[in-house]
Order: sequence, then C-alpha cells, then structure tokens
Amino acid sequence: MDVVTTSLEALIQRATNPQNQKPDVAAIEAFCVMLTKESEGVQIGTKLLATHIQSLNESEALQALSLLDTCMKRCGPLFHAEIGKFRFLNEMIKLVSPKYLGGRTTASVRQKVLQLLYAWIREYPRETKIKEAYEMLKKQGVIEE
Amino acid sequence: PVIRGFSDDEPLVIA
Repeated sequence: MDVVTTSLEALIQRATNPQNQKPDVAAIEAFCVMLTKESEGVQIGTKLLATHIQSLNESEALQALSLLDTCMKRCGPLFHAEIGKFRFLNEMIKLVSPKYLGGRTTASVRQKVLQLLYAWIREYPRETKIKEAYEMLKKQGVIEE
Repeated sequence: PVIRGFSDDEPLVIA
C-alpha cells in the first residue's frame, strides 16, 4: 500500500470518526491538500469518500458527506470531474435507491445526498452527469419535487 | 499516469 493511500486513509478516518464532537478541521484540511497535491490523490480520495459515505454508522456517513462537500469547494476541477463520473455518482445513488442501500440508509443521510446533488447541478453545470443522475432519480420516483 | 480514454467511466445505475 503506497504512502499516499495510507495517509489519505488515516486522514479520512480521523475526519469522519463517529467519536468526533466537532469537525476535525486539521484532518479535513490535510485531506483536501493531499488529495490535490499527490498524483492519483483524486482517484484514491474519491474511492475512500465513496466507501465512507456508505458507512453503516450515520455519524461517519454524514461527516463523509460533509467532507465530500468541502472537497468539492476546495479541490478544484480535477476533483469535480472525478465526482462527476457515474462511477462515483452511482455510489451516492445506491444510498437513496430502495433497490440498493436505500432501505438501510437513515433519512438524514438520504436527504444530505439529494441536497448535495441538487446544489451541485447549479454550482457545477459543466458536470452534466450530475444532472443526468438527478433526473433519473426524479423519473424513478426517488425524488418527489 | 495511465492515459485514460473517454470511456473512463461506468454506466449510470438506475435507482
């Protein structure tokens, strides 16, 4: 396992730790910096985020969604492009889809996922697959407007 | 880094 992966893993564990009483700002900051500074950091970081947002622990999942949102704001277009692929968006879809994990996802996690997708459509219009995913969720009745 | 083609993605999952 290379040092980038182990470091990013350690940082996301800290940043999304269910014991956190308040955001671990240092870990969040370091995760964002490492994700943009290290080659393959974006690919490794998005894989780790996909895993953590699907945590069975609601606090970990919510903190991971929050970290995801922070990274969207801080990590620039390369990161937006990676999140804007179906490979990642599918992991968010599974959280809200009753066919996949929707049945075991808490309402607050499902709501946060939909809020992020809705916000990103407006904030990152170039990532057209985000809108495609959102429209699909509407068509499938997962989202009632 | 690997030169990624346009197909560097998966199909959309249907909910």
